[in-house]
Amino acid sequence: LGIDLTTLGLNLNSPDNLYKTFGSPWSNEPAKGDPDFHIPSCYF
Amino acid sequence: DLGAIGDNLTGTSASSGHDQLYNLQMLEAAFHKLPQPKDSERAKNYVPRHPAVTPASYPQIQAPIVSNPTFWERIGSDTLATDMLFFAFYYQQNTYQQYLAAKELKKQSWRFHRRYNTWFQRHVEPQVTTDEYERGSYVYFDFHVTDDGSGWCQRIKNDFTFEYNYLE
Amino acid sequence: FASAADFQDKVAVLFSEWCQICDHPAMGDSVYSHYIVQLQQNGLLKGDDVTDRFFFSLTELAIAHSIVPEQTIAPTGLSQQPSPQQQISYFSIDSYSKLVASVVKSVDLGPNKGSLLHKILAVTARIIQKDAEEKKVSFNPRPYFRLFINWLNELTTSDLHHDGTNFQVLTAFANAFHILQPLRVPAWSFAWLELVSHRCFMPKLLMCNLQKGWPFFQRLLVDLFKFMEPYLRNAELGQPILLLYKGTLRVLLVLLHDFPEFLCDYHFSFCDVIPPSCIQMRNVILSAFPRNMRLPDPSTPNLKIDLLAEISIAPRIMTDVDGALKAKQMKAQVDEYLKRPEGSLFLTDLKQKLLLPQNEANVAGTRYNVPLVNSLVLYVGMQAVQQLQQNKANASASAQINQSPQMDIFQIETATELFRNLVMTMDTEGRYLILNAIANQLRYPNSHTHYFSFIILYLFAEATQEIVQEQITRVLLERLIVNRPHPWGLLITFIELIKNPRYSFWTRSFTHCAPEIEKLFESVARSCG
Repeated sequence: LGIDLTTLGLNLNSPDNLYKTFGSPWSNEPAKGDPDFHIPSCYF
Repeated sequence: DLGAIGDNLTGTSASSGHDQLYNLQMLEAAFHKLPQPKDSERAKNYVPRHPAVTPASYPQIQAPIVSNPTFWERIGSDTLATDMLFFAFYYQQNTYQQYLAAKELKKQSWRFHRRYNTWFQRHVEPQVTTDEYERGSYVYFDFHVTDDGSGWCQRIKNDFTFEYNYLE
Repeated sequence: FASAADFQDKVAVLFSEWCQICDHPAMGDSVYSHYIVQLQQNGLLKGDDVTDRFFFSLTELAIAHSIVPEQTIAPTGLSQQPSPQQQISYFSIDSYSKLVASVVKSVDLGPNKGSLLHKILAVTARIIQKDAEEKKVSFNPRPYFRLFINWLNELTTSDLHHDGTNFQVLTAFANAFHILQPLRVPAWSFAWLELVSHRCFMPKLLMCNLQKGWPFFQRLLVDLFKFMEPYLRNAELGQPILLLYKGTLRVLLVLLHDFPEFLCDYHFSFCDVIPPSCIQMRNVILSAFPRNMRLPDPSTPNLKIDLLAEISIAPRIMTDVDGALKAKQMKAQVDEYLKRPEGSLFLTDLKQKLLLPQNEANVAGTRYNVPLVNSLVLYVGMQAVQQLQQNKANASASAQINQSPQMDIFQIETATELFRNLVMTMDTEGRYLILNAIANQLRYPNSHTHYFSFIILYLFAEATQEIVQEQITRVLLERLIVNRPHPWGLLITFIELIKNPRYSFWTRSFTHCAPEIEKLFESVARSCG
């Protein structure tokens, strides 16, 4: 009958995009380390 | 046997081609050499621009909390707190801290002027607003040199025109 | 260079110089750029075969220096633990990846800037394939994984202001991952899926350049499904393929949540390579609907599907639906039959045309050409929908008759006759695949969902043998009893089947053929409201 997909560690009701903290296909944990950010060049 | 599982079982036994068996063996081997979380972690390569030797009792690495967005969101909007944001913005360039400080400044209604490289905040509602610009009195954060020395301070600019094509 | 060995030695010297530079991070960028100028002056960065050999040697050096010599582990007790992961020292790989990132960013080979990156990726792909072929089960994927993760972090930016360059870089990686797909390098499958779904790659490829990256990512997903397909046909999965399967589900859930339109637009191509037994995974794809769409609750009493605005809009299908038909030179015959069915012999040997030659059947695990069946069903359905909408437009233009919004059977009787003929003349397996191809179109509110929902219910009502009704029920039910998500179109079709007295569903003997079946139907009926 398949898997209860809510047990795969992804918050499927999250209002935010999941990809920002998607750690790995093998883990239930969100990604560690600095999330992706970018600074406009005029800030330098 | 009218549905999915039944029908296809018959076909499978005849379809264990060498390549499928080989692929499964290779997959099995890879199963024991999964990428580890540390394989993806970027070395915290925060390299101080001008490293200075400090007593060993001083913290030698950045406190993790400065990488936590919540820490920056909690910084208030009084002058001292805002100065902290400006410090991170101007003195920790190209780091996650600068990114978080800029985000917080924008949340506190500061706007970055790309030509003057300066943050402005409306002091009062602008007198004129068009699609291209707005004009009025603004507070701005500036490095200021006076006869009694220099330093950062907030000043007021009246009758300033903020052209939107300079808005970051 | 006097000889290959001499060349190798020179490269080794250059590499150790670079590593020393990297070992002192406080050194400014000027040292890096000076080193790169030297490489250019040595003629190593012209983009010719010397460049290839240069990066080939550098890659082998970086990888060779990353593997810490195997620690000999004495067997512990009876159960020999799988040998712990080999230790990897990242320094040589991080240094090499930094050299490549610096070179790619600073050396401009002219208008097609991406070419140096393409070259280096092509060399790296060649090395990985060679290494995996030679080492087989002792191939270690992790050093190469580290190399690519570094490059993805350093070379892709989310700076949408530089979308053009970013797109070139992302598609260069997409092409490299396609070359290194699991069917070619199975020992790299787990590293491959982690890279392809990485937050520095997948979302950027899907968000940049107005969806131009979508075909590249669709191709990578198809690569993955093709690799898993032979193993997923059975219900039992060994640990490795189960892990890969669960990993795929996670990636699909991220796509379902963040990029549902991508899954909507490519569902047809994915259904071709997902085995019919993979019901839940296929449901994830078929459950996707555009984010700006609000789906009415399927169990709403007296829900008027026909009155939904979206129901008459055709869904976007980004893959060519008639590709398989054209490949078998059947498209013209289908068109001819739909235009002039009288006296056509098209239906007489249609079943034969859908069968695979014996040798291919063994490999495919089924006697039928599933992509051809899928193509025929959807293509015919699309013609019927277009015809319907054309007639409706004519009718409302002439405003002669007040045409009911209901599907007007007579205008699509040719297509319906084709589906009825298929369902009546096919054997159990063939009929299952036809019904599956129809059920794969039961998705979010659109004109295909509307049409195929009508068709499958019509086939149920018109069936002269109960086995057909049983099989239609089976195809719908097996998609509903798996864990969520369930496609909206599937739910509204099943609810209509069990509620509308026209189908007298509950009087069918198979709904009472065993107590647990009876309970199953009731529980599904309850969960459908």
